Amino acid sequence: VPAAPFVPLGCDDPESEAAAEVAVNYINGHSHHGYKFALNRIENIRVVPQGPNNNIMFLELDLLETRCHVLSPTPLENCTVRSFTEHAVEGDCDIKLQKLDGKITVLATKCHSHADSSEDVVQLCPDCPLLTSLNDTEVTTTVTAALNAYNSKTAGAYLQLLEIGRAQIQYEPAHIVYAEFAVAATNCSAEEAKDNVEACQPLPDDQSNFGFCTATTVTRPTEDLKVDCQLYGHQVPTPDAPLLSRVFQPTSIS
Amino acid sequence: PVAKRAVAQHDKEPHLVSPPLLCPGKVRHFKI
Repeated sequence: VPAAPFVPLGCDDPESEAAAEVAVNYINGHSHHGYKFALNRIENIRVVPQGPNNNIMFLELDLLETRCHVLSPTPLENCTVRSFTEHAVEGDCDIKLQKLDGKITVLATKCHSHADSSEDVVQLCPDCPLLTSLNDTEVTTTVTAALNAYNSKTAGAYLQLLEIGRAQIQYEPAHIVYAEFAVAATNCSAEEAKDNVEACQPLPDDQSNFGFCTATTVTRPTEDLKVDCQLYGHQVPTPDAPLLSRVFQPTSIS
Repeated sequence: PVAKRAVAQHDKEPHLVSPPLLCPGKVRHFKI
């Protein structure tokens, strides 16, 4: 029986989209820093037949950063892609997959992420705050002050900083520093941490012991600090919602 | 006598239309 003619896959074919979904889930599942990424476009796909029902696939994907931290239990489909005006971050990925008897597995991935150019953001949105360096002094000061404020006013586990995920500074008309950061709960209360913070150890590496905070400091015209933290272990299911779409119970301190 | 050479009229012959572009695919959100 002659072999069926090889038909190249299109980037929007269902088979390509299925492979891209597996790849994006793999990338997010194996990332330990930053945010989950969502598929924006399949740039290219190449299929190399290996035998009956056995193909190697090479995918090139264009991804966009979402608002969900990689430690967040929120499923990717419920994560909002960051808008252009938030100063979007793009991920370019090359993925090698195998499709064997209909089952797709990831063999290798290589990704690079980069923020959109500041010039592009300013051109379309002159007043939008731009992403700034995560180790900027104003950013680290804001995060430290926010976490201290949260810990000092909240009963429960003392929270430790895991990583700063994003930061933006706006200079006009007000001077505002905005930062997002991931936290881990420790075995100390805030009160215990006051005496000996070095003795506080992160709780077991379980998703429920992590959380995510946003902090905003205004230094001009008036001074203000606001912090919001969501602990992933403190999710409260809404009565009429399925478990997967439950909402966070945020704690806010001003 | 000078005879005119026949020139393929791509836009008039449907069988010579370019195949649809397979890649890249559609942009789901926005392109940076």
